[in-house]
Amino acid sequence: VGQNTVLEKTHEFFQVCDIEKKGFITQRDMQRLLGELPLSADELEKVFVTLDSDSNGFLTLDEFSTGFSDFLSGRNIS
Amino acid sequence: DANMKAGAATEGVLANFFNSLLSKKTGSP
Repeated sequence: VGQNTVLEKTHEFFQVCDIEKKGFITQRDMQRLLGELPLSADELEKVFVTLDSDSNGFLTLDEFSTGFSDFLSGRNIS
Repeated sequence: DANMKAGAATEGVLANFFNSLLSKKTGSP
């Protein structure tokens, strides 16, 4: 999986969640994925908290793509 | 302990999330 895929999927993710094009998403925005991905609301919340590295309640494109890249390069982050 | 278990669970959820995102079809068919 290349860098292009990370970019593509990051933008796809933001298109679904950040429909107002704020440039970041909140936990509430994240719940828009409920019908899109096979994850529960609780699981989506966990993903959000994990990716929100500065814990400010906003998940930016940068935070998301960093978390995504880390996942892809390590596949098992400890 | 409890914290480690929570961390491991989150890791699995995160993997599931990203794998789902990767396998999800993009926009137009």
